[in-house]
Parts: sequence; C-alpha cells; structure tokens
Amino acid sequence: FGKFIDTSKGSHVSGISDLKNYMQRFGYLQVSETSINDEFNEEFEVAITRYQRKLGLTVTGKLDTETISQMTVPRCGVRDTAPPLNTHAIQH
Amino acid sequence: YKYFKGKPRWSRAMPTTLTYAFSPNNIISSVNLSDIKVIFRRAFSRWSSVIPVNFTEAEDYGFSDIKIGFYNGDHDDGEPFDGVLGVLAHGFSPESGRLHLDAAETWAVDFEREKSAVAIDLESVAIHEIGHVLGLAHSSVKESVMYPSLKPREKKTDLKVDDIEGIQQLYGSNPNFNIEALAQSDTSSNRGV
Repeated sequence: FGKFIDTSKGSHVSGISDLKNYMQRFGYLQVSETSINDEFNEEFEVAITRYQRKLGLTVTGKLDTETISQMTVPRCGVRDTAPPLNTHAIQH
Repeated sequence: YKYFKGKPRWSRAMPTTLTYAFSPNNIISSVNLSDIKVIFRRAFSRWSSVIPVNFTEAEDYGFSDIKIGFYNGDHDDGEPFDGVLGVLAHGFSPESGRLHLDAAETWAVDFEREKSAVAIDLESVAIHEIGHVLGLAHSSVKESVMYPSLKPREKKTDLKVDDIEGIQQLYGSNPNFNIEALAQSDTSSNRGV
C-alpha cells in the first residue's frame, strides 16, 4: 500500500483501480465497472472524502496514511452509505 | 447512529420475542457449537437489555426469525465472502433476519485460548451484525459497536450511547434500562483512560 500514500487527484498509480473497487463495494463510488481504472480522478477524490467523513478520519481527499490504514482493517460487508442488502426481502 | 434506507424495523408490537437458530449445514468446526451458542446468547442479551425485544433460540431453523450461518465465498446472496480478513460478516436489514459470518476467519471466543494474530472476536462481530438485523446501519462513532471495522484481536462488546439511542429510536426502551447509569459508566471509563 505504500505506493499509494499521499497520492491525490491527477495521480496515475497502478492498483488504484483496486481501491476504486473497494470504494464501489462499500457504497462510496458509483461508476460502471468498465470506467474503473488507475487514474486518481475527481470522482475518486469525492469518494475518498466521503469515506473519510463517514469513518471519522481527517478529511483530506487524499490517500494519506490514516486512510490507507483504515482500508486495511477487517470490516463488516454491509455498505456504509448505499441502500441495505435486499430491502425487498420480506419474511412470509 | 444511522438507519437503512426507509428505516426498516421488525414491525410487530412491543414487547416482543424474536427467535434465532443456527444453520445446521453452515457451521464451523474450529469452535464448539456450544461455545458459539453461549456467545450469541450473550450478544443478543446486550441488545435485549436496552430495548423491549427478547431473543430465544429455536430448534427449527426454517421457521426462526433470525437465521445464523457461517459461509465460505459465494453463498448465493450476492455478497460473497473473501477469505481470511477483509470482510468478516454481514447482516441483513429487517425483516430478513439473515446473519452470515465468513467461515474462513479464525473466530475466537477467548483470546487466551486462540493465539492467532488474525483471530477475530466472535462476540464483537455478533453484536454488530445483530445491530444490522435489528435495523441499525453503520455509525461514524468509532467507539460504537456499529462502526464498520474491527481489528484482529480487538474486542468491542459494550453498547455505547450512540448504539443505544439509535436502537431505542426504533423499538423504544427496555423499561428496566437506565441511561443515566450507562452514561456514568461511560464517563468513568473515559476518565480511566
């Protein structure tokens, strides 16, 4: 993860697409799978900012050490910001 | 605290009792089933101490309100697990009742017995996922049990004011619950730290 530290908008680092997938997985980014690439673009910056705000981190909009560290901590699979899993499921 | 979209909750009249059961086919062998049952009984009691909802274990998995199971990888609910660490578990919003744990984790009921560096405290995760099953979404309060992450070998089993206020907004308060006692306890803890 060290290569990502302190990258910000405009950077192009191999592997950022994985972090975009992480952000997408937990509801911070909503883009089509085909548009997920290694560019640190504005959408990703917004996603990082939302992530930092939601998890009580320092809001920098960058992939700082605190943010990267948080992303490596095991967590619950429920999305943080999107609709819940299977809201239509009603028990009969 | 936060809720799922639409603020779903178990819609029956309070006080009520929800049943829970363990999937007979999706269980782990690394922890005794009896230990797992003790842990979940304690986890449910944390929530029932603050809201007018009781939980009781049912024998009939198919008819229980809350269905608990340990699963590997893709288990046909659209939310595959990812192996050791990463995603630990997920709970579905009311009134689905599904509570799934990643069977690949090193689940611990006692860190004295389980020495693995990647051991995950089962009770902490159970309490968190029961919160989802009852209708709480993820909180931004780091100390709360509804905060989304948990480090290996970390325990987080005490409901915080944020958790309690959130769940009581949905179900009301257990008449025997005293928020002032909890607030004093929190203050004492903070002073100690």
